[in-house]
Amino acid sequence: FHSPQLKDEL
Amino acid sequence: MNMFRFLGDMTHLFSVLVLLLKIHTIKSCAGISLKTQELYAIVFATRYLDLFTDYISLYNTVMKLVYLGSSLSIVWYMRRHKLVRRSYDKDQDTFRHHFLILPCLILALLINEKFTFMEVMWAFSLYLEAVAILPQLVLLQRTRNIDNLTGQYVFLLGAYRSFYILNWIYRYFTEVHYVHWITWISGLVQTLLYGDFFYYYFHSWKNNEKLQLPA
Repeated sequence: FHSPQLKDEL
Repeated sequence: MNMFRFLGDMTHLFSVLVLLLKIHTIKSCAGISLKTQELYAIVFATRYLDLFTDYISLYNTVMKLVYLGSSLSIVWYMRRHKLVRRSYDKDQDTFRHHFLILPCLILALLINEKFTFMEVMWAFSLYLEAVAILPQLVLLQRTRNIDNLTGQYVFLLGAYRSFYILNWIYRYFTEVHYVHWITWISGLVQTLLYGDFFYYYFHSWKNNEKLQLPA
């Protein structure tokens, strides 16, 4: 998997 | 923030408020599964670990606090409140939800976006959320007669993830490199689990009769 993006969803 | 996600968050918020309203006003939690509520409290606790480390927006922070606060207070009401706890039928709410936690944890250790504590906890919270409704659906099958507020609660809970699926489709087509397989697959499984409940819910709503789930 790609690098973890900022989790902007609840 | 797109309309689907906003609608999803509002539907989710509303489902929690419907439940809190029910418990707070009629001082009863009949038909509500404590196990599902406990699983949701774990879902929020493990998903919002970044509450104090990553600031995304005021909306994001406020909603996280509301979800955490409401899920913990619902568990508190059902466990501690002298009136509410009496209406909890624990001999019907027998789903062994501990059997859900371990597989989700193992899966999170195997499939995650990065093998760090935060990422594993985040993946765990998504897997657990997908199955957290099971004790509630089993309880509904058992108690059969579903009062309106409980039916609305479960319906709204299912609808929120359906809006999120539309949100993921929208973001996939509008944002570059927006790919979150873990979220998408968990969210899809979660929504599918509501499938038969939705079917019977719409039928009862269409025929304007009491919601009955087959045994």
